[in-house]
Parts: sequence; structure tokens; C-alpha cells
Amino acid sequence: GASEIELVFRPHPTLMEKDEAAQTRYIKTSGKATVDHLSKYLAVRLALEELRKSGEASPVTVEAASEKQYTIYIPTAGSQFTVLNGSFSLELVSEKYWKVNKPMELYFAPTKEH
Amino acid sequence: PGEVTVTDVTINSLTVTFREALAAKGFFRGWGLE
Repeated sequence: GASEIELVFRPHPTLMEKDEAAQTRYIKTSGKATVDHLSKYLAVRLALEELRKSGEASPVTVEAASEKQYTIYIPTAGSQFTVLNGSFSLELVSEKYWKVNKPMELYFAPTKEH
Repeated sequence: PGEVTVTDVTINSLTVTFREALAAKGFFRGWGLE
């Protein structure tokens, strides 16, 4: 099967408020997980953490709260951030953009509505 | 690394497992992981 991928996952430095979901997340998952899987995972985790703070963490409210969408970014040359295609596997992202043998650094921000 | 959470996510019938910790040490390869 696909090898395990290690991720260092942080809020986007300019697209997120400083105190919004500020913690760095250290994540391990399969290389076959897609960017969409990661986005959905983040939405569920953030919703669960937020609802636990407010004491309302029922399965129904977590499902509803995790409808929020997040865009995933990878840092590229010149301090730029590239939006990752949701259908890409994390293994492909690593081969195409990261290319080094260390935990992959990714960033997230709420998806802007069009 | 402290508490490690385990979460499964399914999209289009593909289920993957995410494991998350608050620290890399003792969790990532080469970061003190025995």
C-alpha cells in the first residue's frame, strides 16, 4: 500500500486570524489520502474542538459544523503559497511540490465563497 | 507527543485514517520515536 505521510499543518499566516485555530498540528496518514480528505479531516477536527469548548458536541452538531470548507496550501518558491487540487493524493503532492525527505508543511484557510 | 487522536475520513468510498499529536517528538520518524 501507499507509504505513510507525515504532515506539519498550520493556519495560513495571512488568510487566518492570529488566534484562529492557531496550534500546529502534527499528522500522520496514508499517502493515498487526498487533499480533500485532509480538508474534511480538518473541518471535522476544528468543529469538534469548537463544539467541545461550548459543550455541545453531539454527532449531529459536529456533522453540521464540519460543513465549513477549507482550502489547503503548500509553500513554494518566493514565499508564495500554492492552492492544492483536492483530488491530488498527498503522495502526489509530496512528489510534485515538496520533494524533500522531511515532514510536509501545509497550510489551511477557510475557502472563500464565490 | 501527548494524546494521539485517531480519525477516519471517507470520501467516495475511500476511507483513510488520520493520527494527530500536539508534538512531533515521539510521533514522527526520527523525532525520538523508539
